[in-house]
Amino acid sequence: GTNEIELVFRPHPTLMEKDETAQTRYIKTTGNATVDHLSKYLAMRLALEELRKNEEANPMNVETVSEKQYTIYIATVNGQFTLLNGSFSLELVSEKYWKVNKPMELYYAPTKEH
Amino acid sequence: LGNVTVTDVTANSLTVTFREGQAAEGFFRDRSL
Repeated sequence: GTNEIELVFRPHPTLMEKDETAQTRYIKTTGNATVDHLSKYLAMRLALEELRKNEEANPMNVETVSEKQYTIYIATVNGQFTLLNGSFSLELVSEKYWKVNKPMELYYAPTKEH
Repeated sequence: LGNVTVTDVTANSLTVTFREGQAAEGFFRDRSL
């Protein structure tokens, strides 16, 4: 559960607008981190980056981030994307969907309600 | 880019730390060995 997990974290190719802060991210964490933790990490990182480049950004945005802002997907066969359950650990996702010895590739997009 | 610690997600009290690199090369394990 505490093994290191390496992630290539990309914007979802169709669900993300091109002008959103859409860069590929290279991330390390522990296998016991859940999909919800990763989602909240992304929201925190984006809020921090917005604060750094825009002095008028609201610092409260960093305090109030939520794992519900972004949904995480993994690519499966035939170019399909499977939405990942927030309670799954990244180690479980790796064993269930990824199964190869290379950094796991995940995708993110804003959750529809936001 | 520094470490970011995340806690207080739904139904999970675990605190975990994320580290982000600027590129894959030199940041990820070398699996060719």
